[in-house]
Amino acid sequence: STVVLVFEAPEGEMGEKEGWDGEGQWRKGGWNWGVRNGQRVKVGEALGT
Amino acid sequence: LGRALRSTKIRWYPIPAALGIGFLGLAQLYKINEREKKARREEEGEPYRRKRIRPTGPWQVQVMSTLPLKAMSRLWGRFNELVIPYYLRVPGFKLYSWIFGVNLSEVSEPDLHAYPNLAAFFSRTLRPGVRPLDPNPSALLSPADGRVLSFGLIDGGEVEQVKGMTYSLDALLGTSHPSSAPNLSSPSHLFARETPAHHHQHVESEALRRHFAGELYSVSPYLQRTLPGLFTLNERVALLGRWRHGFFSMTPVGATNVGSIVINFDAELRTNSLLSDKAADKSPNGYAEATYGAASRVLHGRALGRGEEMGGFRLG
Repeated sequence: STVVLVFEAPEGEMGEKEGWDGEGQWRKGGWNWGVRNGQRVKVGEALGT
Repeated sequence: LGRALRSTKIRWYPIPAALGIGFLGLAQLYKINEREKKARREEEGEPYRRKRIRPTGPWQVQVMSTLPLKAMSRLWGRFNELVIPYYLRVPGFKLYSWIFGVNLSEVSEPDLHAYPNLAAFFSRTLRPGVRPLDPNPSALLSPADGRVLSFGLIDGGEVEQVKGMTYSLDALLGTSHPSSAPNLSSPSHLFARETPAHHHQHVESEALRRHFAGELYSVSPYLQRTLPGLFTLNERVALLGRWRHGFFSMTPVGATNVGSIVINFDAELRTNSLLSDKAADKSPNGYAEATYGAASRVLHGRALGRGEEMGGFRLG
């Protein structure tokens, strides 16, 4: 039994953090994976942000 | 023996041999004719009729594709619904928990006698609070207990599976996505999960459902490595929806011993059954679709809260 999640992620660069950048621009931030292959996870844990 | 044979009188009867041979000839002709007709009908008539997908792959897969997996899965389901004798339940479920690494202290019903059979135990619920939701509002939560098989970016509609196998997004979810087609930057995420057989919603989103009848190959990592396109062969239910960043889908893929997928807000869904195969076969795209538009006029779909339990796998 396997679950496949396919989703669109925020536009920003993968791994980019949200916040003000050097030129005083607010960066929305990109998608950050919070897991690695083979890792065990439980319901409710963050897979990424 | 020789004397007996010699002394026995041999009498020849005109058995209507011609009749018999004629009958056999006709039967053969009829069979060939039928086969030709069926083959022709398949070629021309129904372009949409879902051709039985014969999986390619090593000999193990060929052997598996000849097994009557659906019949075995239904039989397995029936077996799991047999009531376990009262005094065997505690030792039986303790053995099952030891084998599959179930943490019985997390189960909402502490008295194991309360579960009449394995199917009920397989769908046990967890005590509130044993799975806290990650407090970060921008986090995507795990929908089940399990192990991450692979994840990554979808490039050109090709989803990367384990060990470099890829399959197309359209084959998995069906074409003509309800909202904007996922842009190339959207990551994909594969998942393998163990019991308990419940799925929780990971983010606020709304959903519609596509049920693809299909095979019931086990989705073990081994088979994921050997059977290309396993996920597009197996019976599955694609929940398509939207979240704040665009397209969102969750696709539980059935498996041999589990077989049935249940969605709490979809009473009519029947997987792993003859009915579902017929329904999916009849539709031109090869899947039966249900939209939850009535559920919420504004969202045009079913609104799902963060961490809401939405269904799961059932035995049989």
